Amino acid sequence: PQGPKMPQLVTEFLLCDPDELQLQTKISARLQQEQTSWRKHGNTSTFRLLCLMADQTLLSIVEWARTSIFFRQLKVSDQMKLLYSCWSELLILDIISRQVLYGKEGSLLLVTGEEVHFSNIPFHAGPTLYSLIQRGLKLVEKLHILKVDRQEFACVKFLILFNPDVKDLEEHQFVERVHEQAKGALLEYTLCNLGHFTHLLLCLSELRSLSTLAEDYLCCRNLSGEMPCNNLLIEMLHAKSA
Amino acid sequence: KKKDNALLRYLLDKDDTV
Repeated sequence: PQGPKMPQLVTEFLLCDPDELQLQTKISARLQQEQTSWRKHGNTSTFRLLCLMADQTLLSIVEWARTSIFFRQLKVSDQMKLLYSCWSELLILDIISRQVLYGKEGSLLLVTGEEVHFSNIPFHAGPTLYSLIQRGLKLVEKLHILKVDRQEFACVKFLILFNPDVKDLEEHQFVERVHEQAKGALLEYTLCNLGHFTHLLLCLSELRSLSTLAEDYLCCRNLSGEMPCNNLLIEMLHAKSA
Repeated sequence: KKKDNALLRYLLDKDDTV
């Protein structure tokens, strides 16, 4: 529903969204550069590549938040608290929303624009990863049925980022207000279709549970020394367990 | 613990005007 029905705030949220094609080009270039150097040292693996992709996506999420309306008004200390609490949700949402908006059935669309057919994902990947993929697919399907669009995903990202339950925020009231405003904009955008709105919010609790599972999975791989070090992904994982 | 937060702080503190 473009045009007069679009709430002003939804338009503002959409303007903050990075351009998908630019992101694709940037991350692909970075991955290629890294792979070339890995090949020289003979230590390339699919898992390392996925970690790098996740790390680069995380960087783009931080950049999105940093330059976004409302968030840029916060002090860095509050910005950090909010991001530490929701980085994995935003990361999973990024992957899921890409499937819902642009993906094809039976394959996983990566941030680089490449498609990986599910038959190429190894069954021996382990029970946690297997469960993550299965539950992720179910969530994609639910959001697909709900026909969630770019506008709604843009609102949802702000709902997640401005979490008033985060402890020790200096500007707690401001965060709470933005959260309520984002919720209001989403409800207005869904044309006060409460059923749709409620289903969408239910999907968010599934997203949160998925992100916890994803963090556990990454922590395990990290403990067994499989994660590349010195990147944002690792820093976020450490901050959570600290 | 502070040192662990270095990268995120750096990214958020970045000054675009420079």
